[in-house]
Amino acid sequence: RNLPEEVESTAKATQVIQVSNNTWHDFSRLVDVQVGSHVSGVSELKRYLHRFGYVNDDGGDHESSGSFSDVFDGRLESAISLYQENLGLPVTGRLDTSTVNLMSLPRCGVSDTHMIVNDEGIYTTAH
Amino acid sequence: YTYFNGKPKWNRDTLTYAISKTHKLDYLTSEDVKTVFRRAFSQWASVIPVSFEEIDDFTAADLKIGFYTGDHGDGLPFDGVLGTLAHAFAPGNGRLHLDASETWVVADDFKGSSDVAVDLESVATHEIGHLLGLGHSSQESAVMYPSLRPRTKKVDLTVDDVAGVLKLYGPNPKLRLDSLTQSEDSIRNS
Repeated sequence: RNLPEEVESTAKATQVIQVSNNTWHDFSRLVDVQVGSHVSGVSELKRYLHRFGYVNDDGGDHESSGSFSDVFDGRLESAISLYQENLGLPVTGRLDTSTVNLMSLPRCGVSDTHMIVNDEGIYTTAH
Repeated sequence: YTYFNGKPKWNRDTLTYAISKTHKLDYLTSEDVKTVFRRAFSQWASVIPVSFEEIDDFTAADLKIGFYTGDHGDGLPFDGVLGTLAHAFAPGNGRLHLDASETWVVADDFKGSSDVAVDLESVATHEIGHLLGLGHSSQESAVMYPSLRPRTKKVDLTVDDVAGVLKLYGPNPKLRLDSLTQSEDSIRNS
């Protein structure tokens, strides 16, 4: 019986093409994930925050393979709080809808490092 | 508003810029792109005592603009449709790279454009802020805010953008504060 398989495989192909053309990071499945939980996709969120200066390499979580774990740990909570502060969101440290929506939006590729407290604990931000 | 570490700035009152003839888009004419960047540069030139001169010699220009895809050799690879749209480097470096994978729009409206259309003038105005030494802003209305929704135009400098760049370069003698979208005294205060 060829037809059903053929139809199915076409559908799958369409679906893959659709997903790959979509917005870059869709973190919507991480909304309301709690600290301490282990959820697939948290590592991608850490990579995103690392890319823009919120998570360091030596975050204790950065395995030698260059990958992050899927554990929502305290460091990630702090990184989210900093992100929320810098992007003018309510600082909760949680993955609330407004935070996740903003992370899923296109943005400038310049890191936010210059908005973050530097080693001497001095803000490089002029308010 | 914020600055890059060390608050780098240009120390010349005229900066030249060139748009790459090789790293370009096939669906926009070079005149389209030049018109957009002329408007974007004039936004900043109306505020600070710096003028921007368009030249043809890409190598000689202070500011070098081009469209690139994926890994383009500066250690900051682009990532396809949406995601990171562009990046620019601090004063002294002068490079401004736009992701050629995006669907760039130069028209004043988004009629007939795709869901993932990105306004070129909005991104150009933001990245020129970086070329001048501004970092990102925490104010969502500011041009220097890091995120931009698709099919959205944000080209008018706000008080936050102007206060930040004035602190670096001082005012253009012809600057009229009332032309800004927010009140004049909030500028004076900041």
